[in-house]
Amino acid sequence: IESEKFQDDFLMEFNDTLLITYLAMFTNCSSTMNELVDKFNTTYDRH
Amino acid sequence: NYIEDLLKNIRTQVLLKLIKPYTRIRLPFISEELNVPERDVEQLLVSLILDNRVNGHIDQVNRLLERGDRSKGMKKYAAIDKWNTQLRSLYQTISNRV
Amino acid sequence: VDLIYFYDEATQSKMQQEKPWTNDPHFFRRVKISALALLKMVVHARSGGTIEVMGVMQGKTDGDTFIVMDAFALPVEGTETRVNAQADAYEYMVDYSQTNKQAGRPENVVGWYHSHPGYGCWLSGIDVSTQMLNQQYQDPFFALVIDPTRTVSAGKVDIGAFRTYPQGYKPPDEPVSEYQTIPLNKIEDFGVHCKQYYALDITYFKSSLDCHLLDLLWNKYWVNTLSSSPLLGNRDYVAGQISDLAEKLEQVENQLAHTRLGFLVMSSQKKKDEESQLAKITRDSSKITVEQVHGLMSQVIKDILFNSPLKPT
Repeated sequence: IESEKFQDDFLMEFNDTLLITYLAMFTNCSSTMNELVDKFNTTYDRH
Repeated sequence: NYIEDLLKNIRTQVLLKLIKPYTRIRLPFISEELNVPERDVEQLLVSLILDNRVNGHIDQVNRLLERGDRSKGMKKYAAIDKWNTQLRSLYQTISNRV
Repeated sequence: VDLIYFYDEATQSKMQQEKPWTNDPHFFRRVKISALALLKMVVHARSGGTIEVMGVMQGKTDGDTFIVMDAFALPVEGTETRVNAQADAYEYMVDYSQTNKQAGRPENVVGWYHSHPGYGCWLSGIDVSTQMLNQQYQDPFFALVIDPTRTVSAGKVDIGAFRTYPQGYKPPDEPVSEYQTIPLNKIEDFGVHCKQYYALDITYFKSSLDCHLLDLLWNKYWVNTLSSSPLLGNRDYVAGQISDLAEKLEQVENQLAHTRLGFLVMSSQKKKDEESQLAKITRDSSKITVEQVHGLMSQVIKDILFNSPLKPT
């Protein structure tokens, strides 16, 4: 298939997947950050 | 007094039933099936599209009705937008904790 | 290879008399499903779309193993919305079994299967009570669940086989089974009943004729695989998964915010759950992403293979 319409749709799907990957990466980072904070709090908890 | 409205209603129902299985339909084909001039078919389609009863657009150059996938696409983007919003507030909460 | 299909009436009658499963709730451990039965069940589940469908499996037992030779669909739908959907199909099941025996198929009914479109393989409250009833009156019997939506998105059959414990039995702590995403609206139903049943290991077998027929279908399989795309076919399901993920994130974010603001002293156990909740969400998001990336990879590879102009030799 060699058409502009196909390229448009194809790149749209490409971008959507990249967007989902990006968001998942952020979610992963947030989770890791949260774990770090909890570990920090546990380690240096005054009580 | 009501003949025109009745005619429009009946034609709308038949038209919706006719275009249901297709994603791209030629306007001359619809006009042939409905036994209605092309101009009237176009007007009918315009009113259906504006009322959101048909998802799509009319290609006047090629005399085509192209039915779009918009609803499914919107659902996905709405979900992604929701994810994005929740992620933003989660990030803010975690930043505050930090 | 084909010996497994042989039905020994004497052995089966002996098992029925001895009933070793009455003394040990964990007696049955494995399930072997024939390629034919698997295909029929998956195709039936897929044909139901978003509606739960159910059917029955025929076969035999061999020690601690259920052997499923064949399956047939039941004319009922919506197993999760009715207390006992199977009751509508009793007459059909009896007629079918009798006709089968007349046709020279001596296998008995050994289980029932149903589909959970899009929400994973586990037993809901209704499923647990149905299976308990079946085990009370029709043992040996097991329950099979297929998720046709996740089968398409994951690229492999999402299937689970289960047996319930008797009423009042307290199961020993079992190792955690393979993690699966449960949607938010089903999570309570899953959690309440998850200790009332255990999973059986599933393996598959095929006859020599099945091998030959599947070999013949090899090209057709590849044509179908190359001409379809999981990205396009499963859009609604992915949108639902992402929406569910966002809702779960909202829940976790509220919990985190309350912990910080209210200075609630949460027990270490609760804290641990809260952490694992976010970790679970991360795992779910990774799973969604990986499936999307796989779909995209197949599209990119197809584009490179078939759309690039051929270089002159």
